[in-house]
Amino acid sequence: KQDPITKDEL
Amino acid sequence: MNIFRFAGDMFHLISILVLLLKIYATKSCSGISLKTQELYALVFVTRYLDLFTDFISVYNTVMKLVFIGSTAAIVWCMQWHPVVKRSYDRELDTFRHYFLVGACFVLALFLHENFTFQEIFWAFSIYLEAVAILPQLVLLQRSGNVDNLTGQYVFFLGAYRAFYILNWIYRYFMEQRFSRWISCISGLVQTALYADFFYYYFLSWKNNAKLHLPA
Repeated sequence: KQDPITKDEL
Repeated sequence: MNIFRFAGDMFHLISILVLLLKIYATKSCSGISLKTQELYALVFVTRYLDLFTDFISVYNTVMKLVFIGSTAAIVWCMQWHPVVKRSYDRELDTFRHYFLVGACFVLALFLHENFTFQEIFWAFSIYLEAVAILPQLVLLQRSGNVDNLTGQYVFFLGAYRAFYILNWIYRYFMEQRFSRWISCISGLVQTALYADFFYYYFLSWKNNAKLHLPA
């Protein structure tokens, strides 16, 4: 199952 | 954090430092679009609203503050520094960037993850970042000749985007995580905007000639 990337990117 | 993401962040940081260095060393901002810098300042301020609400890591917080601070410094120098501001190509930098801001905000009002203050501004910042380079590309095209540092600035920004896409592909397969479609589409649009510039940058590098964009 794929989860969305949480907003840990810049 | 994977190597692609880190490389992307470093290219982003280097691109901003290259600009600051150029302004500091030559006391000139000729060839740099103030409008693009203003848009980036707006992008960072609206995207990093979570500085007040969420803590992710020291790295994250420090990088966010550095991006906001360094971009603000560039905008300040171009507008207020008594020597630097004289070299600003005001008559060439005429892209109507307020339209971009308006269009991106309307888009964010319709296309977002959740209808909350932070989510709308987050989506707005993603859309605006995708097109923020346009005034700079138009300025480069108008002035024809591109000095080395300004060319490298755009090159590093393009490299940052390219590595972020590799980072999403890596995370998709290795961390079973997918990037939100808002980021993906905007990221692809943004990278595509650099493709044309990269082509001429590569040609000038191959021929060991000064970068010259066709009119």
